[in-house]
Amino acid sequence: TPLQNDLGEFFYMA
Amino acid sequence: MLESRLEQADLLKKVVEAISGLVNDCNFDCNDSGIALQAMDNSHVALVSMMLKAEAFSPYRCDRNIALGINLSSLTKVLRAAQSSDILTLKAEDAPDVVNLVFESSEKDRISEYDLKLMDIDQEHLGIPETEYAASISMPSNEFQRICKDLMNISESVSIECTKEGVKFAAAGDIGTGSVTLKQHSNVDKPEQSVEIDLSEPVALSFSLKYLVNFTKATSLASKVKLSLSNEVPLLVEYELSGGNSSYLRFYLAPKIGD
Repeated sequence: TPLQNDLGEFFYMA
Repeated sequence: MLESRLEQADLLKKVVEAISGLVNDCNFDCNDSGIALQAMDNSHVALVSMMLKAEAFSPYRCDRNIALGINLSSLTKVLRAAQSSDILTLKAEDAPDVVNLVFESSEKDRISEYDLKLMDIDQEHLGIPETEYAASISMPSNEFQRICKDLMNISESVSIECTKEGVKFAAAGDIGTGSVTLKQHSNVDKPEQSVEIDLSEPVALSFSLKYLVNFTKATSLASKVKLSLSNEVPLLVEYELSGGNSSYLRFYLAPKIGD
């Protein structure tokens, strides 16, 4: 099963 | 202070229903341009972003920035008291302890009034970079819901592959495999039935179906849904709200990687 990414890896803290 | 009047309580009822499976507590950020919400689910896999523009209300008034920290299951309880066709007015003072909700029947013979206690929510706010997506697919929202639910019977994840031939949703699980392929087509009589694919380069990504099925709780809000994809970035699933004033409900979902 593919691993689930975390959204934080794509979006920065505003 | 905030004072905003929605012609149809149904809109807020459906928005809250659509996001409450992902998020428990969130801030409704009110300012002069409208009411916005951004929240991630607990596992940091999905993000919901809503914008209800001031134009979606009549009238709309908000003098300064007001954050309404709301527990969504509490809001759901209060909204149950609103009939779908009721006029809904949201009111709050500056720095409020409560938000006031008034439901009026369209015949104006009943007025219901509720005060919902607010909470302090220290929310992480994420910046979402402007993205030129490699592929965007506009399709009937009920068709997308059907595909997600059907493929969830096969597997917990779906691959979405978009080429110039069309878009293919595929799942592989213990009992076997399944796929649905949609080709671009226009329906002149029923434009909401059209499938439009805008592709600059082929894309193939895998996503958790549990989250996608959760997003499709928004299906009754819009006849169409738009999926935007680029390799190795989160999927954007977008529903337009209240026709033509650029209000929206967007969901972002992090892709799965590797095998």
